[in-house]
Amino acid sequence: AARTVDASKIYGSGDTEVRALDGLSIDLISGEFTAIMGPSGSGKSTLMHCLAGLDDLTSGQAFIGDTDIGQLSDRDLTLLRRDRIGFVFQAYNLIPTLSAEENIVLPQQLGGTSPDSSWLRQVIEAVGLEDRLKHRPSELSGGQQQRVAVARALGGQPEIIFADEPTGNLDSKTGGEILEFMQNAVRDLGQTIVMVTHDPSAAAHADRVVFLADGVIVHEIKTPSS
Amino acid sequence: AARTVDASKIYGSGDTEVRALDGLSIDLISGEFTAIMGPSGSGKSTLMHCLAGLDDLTSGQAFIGDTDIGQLSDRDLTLLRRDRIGFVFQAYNLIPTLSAEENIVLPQQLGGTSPDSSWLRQVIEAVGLEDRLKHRPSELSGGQQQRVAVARALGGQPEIIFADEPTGNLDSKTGGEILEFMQNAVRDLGQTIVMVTHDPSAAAHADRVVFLADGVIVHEIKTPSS
Ligand SMILES: Nc1ncnc2c1ncn2[C@@H]1O[C@H](COP(=O)(O)OP(=O)(O)OP(=O)(O)O)[C@@H](O)[C@H]1O
Ligand SMILES: Nc1ncnc2c1ncn2[C@@H]1O[C@H](COP(=O)(O)OP(=O)(O)OP(=O)(O)O)[C@@H](O)[C@H]1O
Ligand SMILES: [Mg+2]
Ligand SMILES: [Mg+2]
Repeated sequence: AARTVDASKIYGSGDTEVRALDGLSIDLISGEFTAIMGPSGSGKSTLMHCLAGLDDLTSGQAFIGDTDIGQLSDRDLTLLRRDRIGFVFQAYNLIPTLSAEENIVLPQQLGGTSPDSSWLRQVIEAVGLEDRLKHRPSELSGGQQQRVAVARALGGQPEIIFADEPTGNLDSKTGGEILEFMQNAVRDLGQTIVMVTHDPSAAAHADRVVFLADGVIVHEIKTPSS
Repeated sequence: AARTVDASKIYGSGDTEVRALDGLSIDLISGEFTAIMGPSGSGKSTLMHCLAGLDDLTSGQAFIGDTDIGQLSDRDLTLLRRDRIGFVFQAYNLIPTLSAEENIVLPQQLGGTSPDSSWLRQVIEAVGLEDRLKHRPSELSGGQQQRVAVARALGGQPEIIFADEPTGNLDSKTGGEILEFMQNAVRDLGQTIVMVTHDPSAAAHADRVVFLADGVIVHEIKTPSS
């Protein structure tokens, strides 16, 4: 569903050079739920942003399906992200002037499609936001904002969902319900989910766990649930 | 060090009323490390903000030491927060145009005091930010930003530190080092730390864990480390 080939992302140069990604190759298989773990600063968010076309690589390539996203025009890249990719940002990136509900359906609104309303209701129920839909982000708790971001990424049933620490601000019960919902999405809808997490019990919901350090993959395991 | 007496915080009214705090009384003892846990939306951040004078109560009182903070002028409240309280926000609230280092010493700069440089070096080392000090928040990973927020709260050696999920975006090794540092601060400097967390292994570093649900305390335990 997505992969990188020898991807490097380098900030600065000389003494202040930071190799956020350092020749990293990863293959994310369609219909699989992959967890990405690693120390703070090891390149996890950078990898996710480069795979989703939110950032460009210094060298190497990133593919969504067979499309080399480094070759796309800005317009085509924007369309690809809006229609085929769901992204849960580490900092949520919600629109402050829109309600939770409006934030959730924004990608479809922009795309001129209408969301599958029965699916949307399932998503909203799974993240437990039924009675917060009319509130704006500033009127929501940290974990509620995180759940709006998760619902927004899942609502349009995109091919691939990139989730950057989607349960970091949630208690284990709420987080567990969301992870189970994502596990089922992978099985029932054949979606591909790539999730960065620092929580081993969250990673246990994935089929495979990939470990990063200093911008490269250092280890990989298949989980019992695969 | 701090306490609330029958504190209530109510948003909205009638059908849309949300009782974020519902007659909550809590006593935070000087020199203790208290963890606050509970489901997403249960009132943890609201309690912290009201205790630190960042938000006012609908009814009831909040005290820092013997000072009823509901009675302070805006000016005195600002001074109290700047000089006696350290706050790690759930969303960090870093200044985007300042470097990590400048963000960390900002409270002292505003107060016209100079930070204890040997203490500051210990804090920066404990959070592992020695080689990221000159970078601005947008050039830092999520966990690095969180660590800047933690360092900023600890740097001025305030009487009380309120930390709202300070390790949510950190791998267990980095998070563990910060929690140990905070545990030692409580023992060596007699500081008071109040930490919201969703992570039971983080809460295990505290002397006492208080559990919230629906704006009230529902349970409390002393931990083995007390
Ligand atoms: N301005 C507001 N208007 C209406 N409701 C609000 C407002 N601010 C907060 N709330 C509600 O108050 C409740 C408590 O919020 P709070 O931020 O204290 O929760 P929390 O325990 O910190 O949750 P989390 O673990 O998700 O961070 C939530 O249901 C939230 O939606
Ligand atoms: N614009 C930039 N300039 C310089 N360095 C940067 C920039 N953006 C990111 N970095 C660095 O790249 C490295 C990787 O960052 P990344 O956000 O991918 O880490 P991460 O694994 O997601 O960490 P975390 O778990 O803390 O979120 C970090 O050391 C970070 O400081
Ligand atoms: Mg990150
Ligand atoms: Mg909160």
